[in-house]
Amino acid sequence: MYLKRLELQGFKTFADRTELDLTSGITAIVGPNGAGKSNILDAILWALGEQNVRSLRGSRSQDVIFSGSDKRRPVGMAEVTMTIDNSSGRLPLEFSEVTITRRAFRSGDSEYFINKTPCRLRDIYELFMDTGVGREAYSIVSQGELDAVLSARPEDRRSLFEEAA
Amino acid sequence: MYLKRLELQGFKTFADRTELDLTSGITAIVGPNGAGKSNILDAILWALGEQNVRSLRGSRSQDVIFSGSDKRRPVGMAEVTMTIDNSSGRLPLEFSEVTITRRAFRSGDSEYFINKTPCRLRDIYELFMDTGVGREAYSIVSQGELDAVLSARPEDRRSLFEEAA
Amino acid sequence: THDLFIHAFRAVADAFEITFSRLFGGGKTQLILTDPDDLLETGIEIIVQPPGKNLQNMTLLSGGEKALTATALLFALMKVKPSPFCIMDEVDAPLDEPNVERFAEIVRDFSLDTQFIIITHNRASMEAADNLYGVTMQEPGISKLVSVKLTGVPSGDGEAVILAA
Amino acid sequence: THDLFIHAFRAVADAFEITFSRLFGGGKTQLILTDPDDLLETGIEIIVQPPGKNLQNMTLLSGGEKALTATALLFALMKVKPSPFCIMDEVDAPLDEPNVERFAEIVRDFSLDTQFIIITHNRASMEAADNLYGVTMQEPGISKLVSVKLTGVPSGDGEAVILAA
Ligand SMILES: Nc1ncnc2c1ncn2[C@@H]1O[C@H](COP(=O)(O)OP(=O)(O)OP(=O)(O)O)[C@@H](O)[C@H]1O
Ligand SMILES: Nc1ncnc2c1ncn2[C@@H]1O[C@H](COP(=O)(O)OP(=O)(O)OP(=O)(O)O)[C@@H](O)[C@H]1O
Ligand SMILES: [Mg+2]
Ligand SMILES: [Mg+2]
Repeated sequence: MYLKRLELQGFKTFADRTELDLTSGITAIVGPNGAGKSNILDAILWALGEQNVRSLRGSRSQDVIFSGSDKRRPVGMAEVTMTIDNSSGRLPLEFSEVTITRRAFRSGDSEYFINKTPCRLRDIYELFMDTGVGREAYSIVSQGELDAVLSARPEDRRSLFEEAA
Repeated sequence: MYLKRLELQGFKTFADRTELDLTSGITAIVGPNGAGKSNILDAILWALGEQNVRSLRGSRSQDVIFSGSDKRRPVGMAEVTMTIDNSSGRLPLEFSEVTITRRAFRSGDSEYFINKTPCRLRDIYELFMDTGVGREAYSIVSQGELDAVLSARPEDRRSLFEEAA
Repeated sequence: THDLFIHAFRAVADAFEITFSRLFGGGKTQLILTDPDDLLETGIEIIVQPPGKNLQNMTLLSGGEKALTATALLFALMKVKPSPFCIMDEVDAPLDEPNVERFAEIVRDFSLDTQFIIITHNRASMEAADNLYGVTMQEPGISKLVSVKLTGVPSGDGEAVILAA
Repeated sequence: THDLFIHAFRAVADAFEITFSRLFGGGKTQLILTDPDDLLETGIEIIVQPPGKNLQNMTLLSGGEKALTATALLFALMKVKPSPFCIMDEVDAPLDEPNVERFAEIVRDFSLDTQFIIITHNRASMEAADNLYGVTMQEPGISKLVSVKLTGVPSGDGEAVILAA
């Protein structure tokens, strides 16, 4: 199981449709300050169902939608699609490839899809249950958050270990 | 007014007497992870009278005293002396050079000196009042603390501006 | 579930000893349950000893040592319960050159079981990657992906050079 | 003291516009009092606009943009009330190469009035310095100072080479 492709449109600074094809090995993402690297990580967290706007560095749910620039007007929708290789059958679905799509509109509405079929957020959480993937997993470390793994109070560290149990 | 010399002995990883001569321009301090670079900044903060052990990354006041290594035994005292060039007369003393010394013992006792004359901690605070130097000044940025300048709540930022008034 | 937790805890503690000593080139670790009688509420104490140093309170560690310790713990958790993919955003920023190389090596090792997406400004991490993606903002405010190639000598000079959009 | 505060606030706001545009190569800033009628309790709102981007909530800025914005504010405070010395511990860690160079340039400028001590792993910051000090731990756990010299081509390869203790 690995992340095969990520498609972004209208998500933060990715105003235009952008596609990122990935292999199962190591991919490094590089570029100048403010170019949009961490926005890619935010897109993955968001597609996995992240609901806390602060984890996406915003203060309202609309903060993920491209809000315009010098020369461009804001857009009305943000959409992210993750294509996951499921040839190992780790996800409880018959398909060898699974796509997850999330959309947000300026109106505040949200839409979720699994393999282009509308679903609820809960369905996405249940799909990833126990696979080690998901918003709460220790395997996604946002910028500046590494120290939090250590500095949490001793009681807060328990959940990391429970996740590994 | 500038910092001319820093002498450390028994302070954190500086078990042996160490002297750092400085010019009024720019000095860069480099070296591997864990070598003792930030400990030098801690020594300056401490000599200026820093009382909060957390600002020195410790949990007890004795944490600034060299606690031993593989081959060395712990020592009983930490001492830091700062020599400040006062040819501009900015410090309210007749001397063209002023030294500040702070000592801490395992027993918990502390000693302070200005130009080798014993004094109280308050005397050191008063000496630096209104010079822009001191523990609270915006001109000392510890590792990882830069973002705190921005991320404090709006009310917390006021003290930065009061300091500049 | 108690047995599961204890079993996972012990496995992570063993793995942590290995990943820590790999990243630091030696040293010792201990993970301790603060309240072993109440597994639902217990905290987890982390005690580490970098090579050649005494056992220290975690708070006294340097910026780079903390980042390396947190990374070691994450890899220990992933050893016990591998996750399909792992995304890390500039976790190598506080590390000096030799430690970035060690980090890149351990990522390489783990990439047999886990897909890695690493956001970085460090050359040694870029070199460890199978693929490189560049994110640029040729048009202000709009992120675009470009494919990049490393120039210059290995671990030497030369930025990641942008090839083509 | 009200007048003093307002006067300093306005002077910092003007200086911030200059230091920000210097570090970002353009852009706009605004400092706003949240409660101008109560100067003892008022907070200070910071609004920034990197060049080519829309006005954004500070939380959406990237890691490097936040570090650069905080640095600009510190230099603005130091423009209004210069301090005799300034110590910065790895504030350039999140910056890409062009931004480290801009940082090194502004430090050079300010070093006419203020002494700087910069702890860094970045080559461009080392080059801006008049003196270099190395901190090493040849004996585990014990810090020693060594004098260093930069090797290799400017802004190119080569670490800070340790000359002699
Ligand atoms: N909804 C949005 N619309 C437009 N721009 C946005 C939106 N959300 C965030 N941004 C912009 O995205 C930029 C931050 O991008 P990001 O954090 O991905 O940079 P980065 O490449 O990680 O940089 P660094 O190397 O400094 O960490 C900011 O300039 C911010 O203003
Ligand atoms: N009282 C003490 N006695 C002995 N060692 C100590 C004491 N206090 C701190 N240390 C040690 O000092 C080291 C940290 O040093 P410091 O933070 O100065 O490193 P640094 O050079 O800034 O590294 P980095 O580049 O990673 O930030 C730690 O290994 C810590 O164990
Ligand atoms: Mg980033
Ligand atoms: Mg440090």
